[in-house]
Amino acid sequence: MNVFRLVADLMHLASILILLLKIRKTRSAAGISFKSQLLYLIVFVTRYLDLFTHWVSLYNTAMKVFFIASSGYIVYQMQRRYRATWDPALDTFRIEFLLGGAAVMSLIFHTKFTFLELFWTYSIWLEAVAILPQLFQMSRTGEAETITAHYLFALGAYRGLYVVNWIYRYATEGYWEWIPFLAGMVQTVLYADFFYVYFSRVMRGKKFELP
Amino acid sequence: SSPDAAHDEL
Repeated sequence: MNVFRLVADLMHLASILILLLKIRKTRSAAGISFKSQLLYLIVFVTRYLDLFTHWVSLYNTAMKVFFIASSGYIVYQMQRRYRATWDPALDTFRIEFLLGGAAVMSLIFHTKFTFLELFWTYSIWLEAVAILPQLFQMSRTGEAETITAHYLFALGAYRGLYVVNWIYRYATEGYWEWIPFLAGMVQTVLYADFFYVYFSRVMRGKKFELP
Repeated sequence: SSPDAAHDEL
C-alpha cells in the first residue's frame, strides 16, 4: 500500500457515496447512464471472483464487498424505484461492442489462461471503457449536474491515481504489469476532455457544460 | 513479477 493507491481507493469509495447521495437527494437518476452502471457491476463481479479463494486483508475484502454490493444496489434501484427518473432514449451507446471488445482483448492479452485470470483480465479491459456510455450521454445533452460531475471526477481520479501507483511501484519495488497499466492509461485518456471541463468550469463554481 | 500481486489491488 502506498499513498497513491490509498487515495485512489478512497476516491473510488467517495465516488460511489456521491452517486448514492445524488440519487437520494434529488430523488432522481437523471443524467446517470444506466449502461455505464451495468458495466461497472459486471466489472466488479468479474474482477472479484477471487473474493472467496484469495484472502488478502480485511480492508481488501471489505472494499470488494462494498464495490460489488453498491454497484448492484445502484443498478437495481435504477431499474426499480428510480426507473421513471432517467431517460433510456439518451442512453444509446452500444455496449455490445464494449463487452465483446473486452472479451477479445482478454483472450489475446492475459498473463495466464485460467478461469479466474481471464475474468480478472476481462474486468480490467472492460473497466477502461465502462465510462463511455456515460460520457456519450453527456456529450449528447451537453451538460451535467454539479454533483454528477463530482461523482465522475472521483471515479476518473481513482484509475488515474492507480496509474501513478503502478509507476511508483515500478520505481520502488520493480513491480510491473502492462495490462492494468495500459487499461488505466486508456481510461485516463478517455477522461481527458471531462477533466479539462471539470477543472476549467466546475472547480471554479460554474456548471458542467460542454463548449 | 507475479500476476497474483495485481489482485491485491482494487
